[in-house]
This record gives sequence, structure tokens and C-alpha cells, in this order.
Amino acid sequence: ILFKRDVAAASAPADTPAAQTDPLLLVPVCPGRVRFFK
Amino acid sequence: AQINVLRPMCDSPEAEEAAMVAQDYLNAQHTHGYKYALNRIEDIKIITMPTGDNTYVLEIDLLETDCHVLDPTPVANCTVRPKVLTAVEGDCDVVLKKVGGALTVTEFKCKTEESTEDFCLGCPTLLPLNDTRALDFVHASLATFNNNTVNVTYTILEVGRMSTQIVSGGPVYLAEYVVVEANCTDGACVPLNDPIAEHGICTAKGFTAAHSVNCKMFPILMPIVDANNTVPAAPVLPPMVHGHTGGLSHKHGLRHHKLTTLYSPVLTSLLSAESAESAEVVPVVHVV
Repeated sequence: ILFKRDVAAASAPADTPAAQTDPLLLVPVCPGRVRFFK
Repeated sequence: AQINVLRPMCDSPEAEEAAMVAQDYLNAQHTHGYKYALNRIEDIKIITMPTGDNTYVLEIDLLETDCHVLDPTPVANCTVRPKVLTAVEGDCDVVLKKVGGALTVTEFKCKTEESTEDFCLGCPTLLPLNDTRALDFVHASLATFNNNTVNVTYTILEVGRMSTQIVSGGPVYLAEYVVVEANCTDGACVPLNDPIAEHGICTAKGFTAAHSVNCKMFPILMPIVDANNTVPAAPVLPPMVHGHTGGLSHKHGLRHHKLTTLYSPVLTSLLSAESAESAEVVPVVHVV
């Protein structure tokens, strides 16, 4: 039996305690991708 | 009346569109040195005023390419310099307005730095653009080039980069400089002030006495002619926008060419304000 866990519809701020413990809530918004090299 | 601040993702299409407009605008502003390519969008805010006007506040990271600003090659086709060759980076804050669907840069502030992270023993080291020995090397290599051209003499329009590398035989110089057709009499050369005068970029490597030099001439774009005006298409650059301050390459410390530092006809807080917001993933923040 598979249970689907509820995930918040809207992303939470990345620096909230919930986001720090749950990687699913970490949405990298900025900065963007590196095109050449860091 | 409400001011809405939207924080889209830095890799969203609207952020990319604004960043490309900013990149092209910044490249058009500097008349010396090399074109810069977008490396990363650091941050973006879109402020919607009660009037419906959209203002984009953008932070971008740019990297120096090997295309000189006089080179008509689109920046997308230019090669970004590896950091071991002492790449130059630009961090810019840019303000754009969207009017009628078109984005226009209204302000920018840039800081240019050379990378120091990837220095290595035996790698080339960037030299100041007034280094006497390196300039002697540049002139020696230009003489070599001129000795191999027929009917045309070139003179130096601008030195782009000079570096030195320690090899077993001693220091080797590497130089890049822009040349232009010249009118020479009795050894004194005056650059041809003609829109169709041939321009090119030369790379030279070696010692003052023995070196190799290779010059790539830029294609000459013929002036666009209409009934009333003659508009040189290239290599004449867009005029500097009035009101900029500081930062032109020939006025700085000669370490390397820099991006124009600041253009802000009406200095707003948008360029200097540090964001106090921490909830960057909340899509819309209403500010009364």
C-alpha cells in the first residue's frame, strides 16, 4: 500500500524552519543557473 | 494605491529576457575593452506601480569574452575567457522599464573585478596596460605584422590585454591589441578617421626579439545609405549616453578594461537599496 504524503501547494520561504528540515520545500529561486563557471 | 513587488524565478523567461536586454545594453555602453556575456542572474524584482508601469530591478553577473567591443561578432558567439587566463568579471545592478511590451534600461551600476581564484604557477598574469616592457613588445609585434602587409599600414587603436608568463627561457609576453588602418608619413602614423577603415584585433606571443603575431580583421560593414542620411553601420559605436559618471577604461587604473560604472540620470534608491525581504519564494508581496 502506497501512501502519498501531503505537500504544501505553495512553496514556503527557504529560510523557515520547515524548509530547512524538508528538502521538498526548498525551491531554488535565485540566484539562477551558472552558464559558464562559478 | 498599491505597489506590487513580484519576485519571479531567476531562470524564468521574463528574467532571462530582461537579463539579455541588460547584457546588450551594457555592451553597447563601453567603447573600450571586450564584450561581456551573462553568466548568472543573481536576483530579480518586478515592481508594478499603481499606474501599471513595470520596473525590473536586476542583479546580474557577467564575464569577459574574447570579442573586442569593435568586433561585430554577436556576444552569443564569443568565447568566455577561462579564469586561469585571469578573466574579468562584472557585477551589475540594472533597472529596466517595460513600456508597451519593450524593455528599456534606465539605470545601471557595475563593478568590475579580475578573478584571483584560479591563479596558478606558470599561468599568465595580467599586466597593467601601461607596462613599458609589454608595450615595447606590442610595438615590436605590430612592426612584424606591418612588415608582412602590402600597401596598408596599421597602427594601434587600443591595447586590450597584456600578460606575462614565466617559461624556461624567461618571461614570455602575450598581448591583444586593436589595430586600424593608418596614414603614415616619415614613420609617424595617424589612424584613418574613416568609418570603412579596416579594423582588427591582433594577438601576439613571445619576446620582443622573437614572437608570433596573428591579426583577425573585422568585416567592414558598408554604411547604410538612404535619401537623406548616411548612417555608418559599423564600426562606429553607439554614442555614450549622457549623464554617465566614472568608469571609462582609459581613465581607470589601467589594470584592465572595465565596464562603464554608473549610469543614473535620476539616482533612485533601486540601485543601492539592500533588500530587507527574506521570503524570496513568496511570489507576490503587497506593499502599501
